[in-house]
Amino acid sequence: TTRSWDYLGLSSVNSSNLLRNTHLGHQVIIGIVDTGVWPESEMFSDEGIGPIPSRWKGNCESGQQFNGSAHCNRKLIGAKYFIDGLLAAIGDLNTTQNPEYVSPRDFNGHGTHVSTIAAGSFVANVSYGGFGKGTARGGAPLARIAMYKACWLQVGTCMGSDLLKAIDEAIHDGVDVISISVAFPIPLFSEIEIRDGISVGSFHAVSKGILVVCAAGNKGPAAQTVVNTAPWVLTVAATTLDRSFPTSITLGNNITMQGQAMYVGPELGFTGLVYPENPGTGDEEFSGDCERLSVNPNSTMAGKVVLCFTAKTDNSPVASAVSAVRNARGLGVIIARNPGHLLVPCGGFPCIAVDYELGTDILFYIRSNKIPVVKIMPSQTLVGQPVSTKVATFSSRGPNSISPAILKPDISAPGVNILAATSPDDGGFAMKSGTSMATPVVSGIVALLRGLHPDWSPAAIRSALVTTAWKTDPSGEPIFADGSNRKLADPFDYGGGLVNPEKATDPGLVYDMGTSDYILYMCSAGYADSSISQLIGKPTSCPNPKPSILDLNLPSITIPNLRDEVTLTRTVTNVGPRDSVYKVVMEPPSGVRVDVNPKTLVFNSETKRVSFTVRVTTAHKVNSGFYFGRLTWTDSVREVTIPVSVRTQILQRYYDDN
Amino acid sequence: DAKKKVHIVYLGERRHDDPEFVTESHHQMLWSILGSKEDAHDSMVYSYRHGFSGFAAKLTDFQAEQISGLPEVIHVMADRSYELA
Repeated sequence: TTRSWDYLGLSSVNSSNLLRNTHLGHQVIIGIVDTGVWPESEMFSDEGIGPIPSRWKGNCESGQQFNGSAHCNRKLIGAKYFIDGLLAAIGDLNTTQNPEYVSPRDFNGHGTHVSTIAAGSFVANVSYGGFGKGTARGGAPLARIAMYKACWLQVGTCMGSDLLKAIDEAIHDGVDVISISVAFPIPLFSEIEIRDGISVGSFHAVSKGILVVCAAGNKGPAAQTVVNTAPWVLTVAATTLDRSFPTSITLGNNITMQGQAMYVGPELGFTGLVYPENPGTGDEEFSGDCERLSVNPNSTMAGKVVLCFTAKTDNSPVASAVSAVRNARGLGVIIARNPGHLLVPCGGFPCIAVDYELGTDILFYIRSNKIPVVKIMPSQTLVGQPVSTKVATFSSRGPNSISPAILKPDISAPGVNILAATSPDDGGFAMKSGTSMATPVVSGIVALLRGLHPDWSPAAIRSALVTTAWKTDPSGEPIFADGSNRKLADPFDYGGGLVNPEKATDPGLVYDMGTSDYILYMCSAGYADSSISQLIGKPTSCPNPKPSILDLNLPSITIPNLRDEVTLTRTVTNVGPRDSVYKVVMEPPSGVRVDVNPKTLVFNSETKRVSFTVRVTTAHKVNSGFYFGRLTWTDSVREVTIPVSVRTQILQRYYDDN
Repeated sequence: DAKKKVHIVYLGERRHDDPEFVTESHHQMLWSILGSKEDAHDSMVYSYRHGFSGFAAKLTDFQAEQISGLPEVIHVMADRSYELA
């Protein structure tokens, strides 16, 4: 957060409109469902924050090392914990064997981190081991935080029964936004089955006007891995910032390259460099695989920097390699891999990541020199250009595996190396990465928008975010999606794009929805009248014939099974100047024809909502992948853009693995 | 007891504004299946009574199946765990 908000144009120094006009979100209450809080963090300071909003009905509970009346203040206004579901599942919790606080206090650190990303107070001169130095703060620095601790232990286990109670209490207490950085792996459960407690709980929250922001999950970059896909929640993917930590690696031939690390030094002067491989002279086993370095004779690695390769992008090969090289009394490790965006410091030990290209350069240098050497410098913090924005490798991708016609994720936000508060026992601040971190970035922005537009529905706020999102990074350069291979990002990577808070304040038009729209979604998805009736608490019968899921009034058009042609409808509501005229600009997906009718929308004092149809036909003759385009309404000042994604399926419901 | 595990009984939108009344109805429902007020009290883990109606309770699979047959019940599902993202 020492960079996130400036990067997104929400700089407090320039006093952006959104921050100024909402008084930094001071009237908004954000409910965080997570692992608890460290209330001692300076980011929970309530200095300069006014009285608690009178509508607040929550409170702070006491428990192990947490005094509800002493630890809460005008910033941290709620703190509750829900452990009964976990206890019923595992029996008694032995906190000696499994350290934890049976209270709202945060053993894990995750809850403190995400809550301060959303709404932490200003804390100057913060860094993480010297990296990312600056002022840490939340997106809505004066908004109030209510923590609902439902996730427990070091691994962060959250039982569905505890999560549901947390959401139920948050609804009761009067939060405006619920932020949930929690996921369940695919395959998914139906959105209206209680097995997906987040979805069902969220439905009730959203139907009461509370916006629910959820993580897209960390199972990327494979397709169809996005979770929390219900159309009533705002699902958030993770991007990088324009900040990196280059680390100079100089080879004995004087070629210098920049890897990535969080190495605080000291400089490692020219030192032996090795890639463990069998010289072909004996039976000893050698491996240059980062996860198998421990099979090498210690003498191979002792006193040297070791190069290894891995196909994995998570952090496990780094941990294995560091452990093996340290045990062999090596001096450092260079890990060649595809970018995973999961840098961590290696406890003062040089561990530097490079890609396969640089890794192969180093390998060829080693193989062509009898005494290869390397010099490693401490890492630097590089901010701004030329560091580019990428959708993180780990960020889960669409299409939505339950309803591919519902675009997920909705939006993306920075979620890599985000510096925010954690336990004071852990240094007080830490960098963490995940869609967990991207989620409260959006929650903070949503809080500001809620403060600015208290009468907007959750769907209207979602629409404002999606239709105004950046399709490039804030400096105008393309956003790429990391994976294998790096490619230009598309809506299944980042939804509408990278969240653009200032633009979202004045979207012009919104694609609004309410409970009746979600009922039509359930009808179109084939849920029974009886289930829908009980869910919403009143008799409901779905129309016959069933409505088309393509007509759900989302700020996106996703057609997963186009055969010949289809016509769908959208309705836009004018939230800008009363007398406005918007014209359509269509960028159709390749090989797809899109006709919008009418092509001009006229709004005045009597006409606030206008519908239009979109007729889509395909020229493709085979089952294709998705092609992407955009539909924009513009009044010359505003651009209301939605992503259009179309897949031709001549053979319907056909799995192609030939 | 060893065979009991937490199940979530989901009843949909609340049918009463008073949360105490909603919780009482949950106890009554459990009581009708378990046969005693004490057992119902001991089995109850949570009553969801503000944003929606439902409860979490320690039940055998058979008891869960019995509850799922009640007309006001939408779903009965075994509890499961989520992970941080």
